[in-house]
Amino acid sequence: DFKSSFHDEL
Amino acid sequence: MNIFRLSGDLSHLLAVIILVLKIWTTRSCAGISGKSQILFAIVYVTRYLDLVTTFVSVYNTSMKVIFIGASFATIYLMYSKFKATYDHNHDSFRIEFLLAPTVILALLINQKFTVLEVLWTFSIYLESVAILPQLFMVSKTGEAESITSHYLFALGSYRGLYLLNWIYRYYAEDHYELIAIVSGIVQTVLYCDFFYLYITKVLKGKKLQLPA
Repeated sequence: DFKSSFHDEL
Repeated sequence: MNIFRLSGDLSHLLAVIILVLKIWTTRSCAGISGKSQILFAIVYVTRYLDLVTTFVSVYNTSMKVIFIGASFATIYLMYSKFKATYDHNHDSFRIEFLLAPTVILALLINQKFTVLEVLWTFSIYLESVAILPQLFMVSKTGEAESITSHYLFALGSYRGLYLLNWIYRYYAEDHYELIAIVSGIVQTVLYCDFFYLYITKVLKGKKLQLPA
């Protein structure tokens, strides 16, 4: 579920 | 990464640089809302805590460091070095009315109830309204220096370009984050009035004057 909390945008 | 997000980030970078240069070169922060700058510093700190936990890319890390550095530099210039030029009287928006609702909303509506995620969500909600003290100050003074209006145009455009980035990512990568999108729409809509004045006046060389 790491994906959903991973924010790659600034 | 796509052209919309890159140009959005560069527009954002341009805005924070214009602001620091404006205050530094004119040695004055007249017309600038210190309250908005405090809110932006809170936005960057609460959003970029993952600087210490996740390495995305050199670009990502360096931009985060620049945004945090520039916002603290601006606050230092406004509240310390050139505080004599800070216009307290016109910078009177009550930021408690922005902080409380965004904290509550972040606790209620978020993607995951973890510290980092709730802080990120709070940062997204706060950023959408962080410009209000600045727009409020411009409306109270009834005008803005042209350099300040260029700053606001670059700052407002960045999130507008992010909206295009999110449309692109939805179709190209089947990826979207509803919280960021809704907040980004609110944030960009708040600038519409200013965008109209900027395009109809400032670009024609006139001063940004709000109808009294």
